[in-house]
Amino acid sequence: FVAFNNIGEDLYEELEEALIFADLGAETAIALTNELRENVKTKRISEPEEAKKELYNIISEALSGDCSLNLSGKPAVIMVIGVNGVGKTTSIGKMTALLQSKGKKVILAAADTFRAAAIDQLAIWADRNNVTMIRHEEGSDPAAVVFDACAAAKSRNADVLICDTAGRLHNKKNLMQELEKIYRVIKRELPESSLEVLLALDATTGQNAVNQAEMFKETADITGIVLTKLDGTAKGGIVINIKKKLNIPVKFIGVGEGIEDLQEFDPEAFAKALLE
Amino acid sequence: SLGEKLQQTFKKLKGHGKVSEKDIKEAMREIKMALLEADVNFKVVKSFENAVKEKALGSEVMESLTPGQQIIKIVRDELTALMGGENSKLTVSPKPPTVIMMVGLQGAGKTTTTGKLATYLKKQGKKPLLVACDVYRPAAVKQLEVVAGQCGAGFFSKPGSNKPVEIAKEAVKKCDLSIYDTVIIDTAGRLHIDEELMGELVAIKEAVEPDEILLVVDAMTGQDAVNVAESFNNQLDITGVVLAKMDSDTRGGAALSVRAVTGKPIKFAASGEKMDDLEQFYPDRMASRILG
Ligand SMILES: Nc1nc2c(ncn2[C@@H]2O[C@H](COP(=O)(O)OP(=O)(O)OP(=O)(O)O)[C@@H](O)[C@H]2O)c(=O)[nH]1
Ligand SMILES: Nc1nc2c(ncn2[C@@H]2O[C@H](COP(=O)(O)OP(=O)(O)OP(=O)(O)O)[C@@H](O)[C@H]2O)c(=O)[nH]1
Ligand SMILES: [Mg+2]
Ligand SMILES: [Mg+2]
Repeated sequence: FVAFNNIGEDLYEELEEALIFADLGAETAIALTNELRENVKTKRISEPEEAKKELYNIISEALSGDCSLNLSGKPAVIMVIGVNGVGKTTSIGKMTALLQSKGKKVILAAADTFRAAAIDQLAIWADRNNVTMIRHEEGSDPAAVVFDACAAAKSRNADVLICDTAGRLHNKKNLMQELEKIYRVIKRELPESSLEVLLALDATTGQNAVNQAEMFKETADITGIVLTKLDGTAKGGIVINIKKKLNIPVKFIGVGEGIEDLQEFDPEAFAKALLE
Repeated sequence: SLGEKLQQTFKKLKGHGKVSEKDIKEAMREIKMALLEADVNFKVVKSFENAVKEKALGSEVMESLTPGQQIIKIVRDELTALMGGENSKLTVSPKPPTVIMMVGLQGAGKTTTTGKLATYLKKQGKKPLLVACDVYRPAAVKQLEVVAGQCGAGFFSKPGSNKPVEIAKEAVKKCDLSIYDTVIIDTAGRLHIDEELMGELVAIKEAVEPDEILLVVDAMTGQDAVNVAESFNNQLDITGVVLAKMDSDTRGGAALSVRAVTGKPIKFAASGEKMDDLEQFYPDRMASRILG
């Protein structure tokens, strides 16, 4: 930020612009800037640096909440969903390593039976982590894969079952119905299990991410977001709108393509990185 | 929609005749908000606004009976002009094979678009060979092999090799011209700020001298589209863009952003996961879509 020597319209404009560049959208950017103006008045802030810190607080406040994974069932189930190419399969590979490091026995379900070599891709991640993966042929019914995986998770005494799913656009009715079917199979076959439904969102996504979150939430009750590809120049600010609108917390962030490139979400660090 | 909003803005003054500069300012604000909501990059919106404002202050708006309609027409025409215009055909090399290189961020749709391009070229009587230069992502080579099978194109890979530049060079050099006339090189997704991997693309470009370098951009991309397009274009001098995932409900402002900062044509719009989901890009349709 350029050195401002006082808090005036120029500073507010610069901050609003930074929020727009971070993909918060114009409306949310204006709303947060107005909230900042209020706080500057009530808290008698006079230094520009303090005003910026106050904006950090507003943002990390908006994103705070329980970011932990609910793994209370036995097995606990995690389902990863989202549009095409956002990083679902890769995030599952990383998450498996993270959960194993916490002593959990993980089993995977290759329920993307549609995309070319999607099963092979997850199989490589299963090998990297030395875990079992339940698979059927390409083109088979993804709900059948999940049905078998639920049975296997019980019989093999797994702690966590993670289900990959095919990328799908949220505006494709038939594909969302397929997803709903998978969700229902898990609920039916493992009624005692906890179920985390994680929506993978690509940090480069613009305002459309709100539509994605709304539509996926209607189909399979989303419990958290994995915000991927934060290692680029995109800031992923759209998650602030999603949190405000739908109260869905970010639980993980992806910062690369390697097995350790998944981090638990830290709202303050995110808020700071947003305005850099 | 923007049209409705602008009609509202101008309806307010129907009573007292002439459009004032203040009304134009209000209309410009509505236009700016609509473009930002459609993910057009903030810098691009600013320069677009200035271009439109000059025209909006001209006589045909100020004295018009329907100033809202006039302004919309100016905006739409300006958008179409910015995104359209020049040739968006694929170059064909005078000396076969024609070489096409696919580049872009991770997950944009490069591998799938490679197959769609091959399908499109086959319909024109061409004989494409797909080359697997993504030696990094798990099962990326296998994915392209399956895609080649789906579209009936040739497939070249070097199992065990981790040198994309060598693979690309060999594929082009050894291309059997009695069977193939076009080589499409699929590359690994990479960040535009990854110097090493961007350097690899430059090395592939120098090794095979492609006729086309197509940047695949996800149509749902937000403000960052400008940073990505600028970097890929500055380092590779791309020849065109493919806008993928146009079958989503995004308004697709990234199209304008990418075009504005690179000056390169959007050659195709991809709208689906099947091999025939590739279409020509229509600037006027895109303009309406962005305006919402
Ligand atoms: N830079 C970066 N790349 C990532 C990250 N997460 C995933 N990727 C890459 O993004 C691309 C897409 O990831 P996938 O895991 O295949 O995405 P997906 O959502 O499973 O894709 P589909 O199954 O085709 O819908 C791959 O090239 C991954 O390596 C991340 O955090 N950072
Ligand atoms: N709906 C839709 N999906 C698409 C389109 N183009 C690609 N996809 C999907 O997007 C996902 C990613 O596509 P890929 O072709 O694997 O993307 P990529 O750029 O090669 O990915 P990396 O190699 O991992 O960087 C896959 O699930 C594709 O099926 C499109 O136009 N519409
Ligand atoms: Mg996947
Ligand atoms: Mg690929």
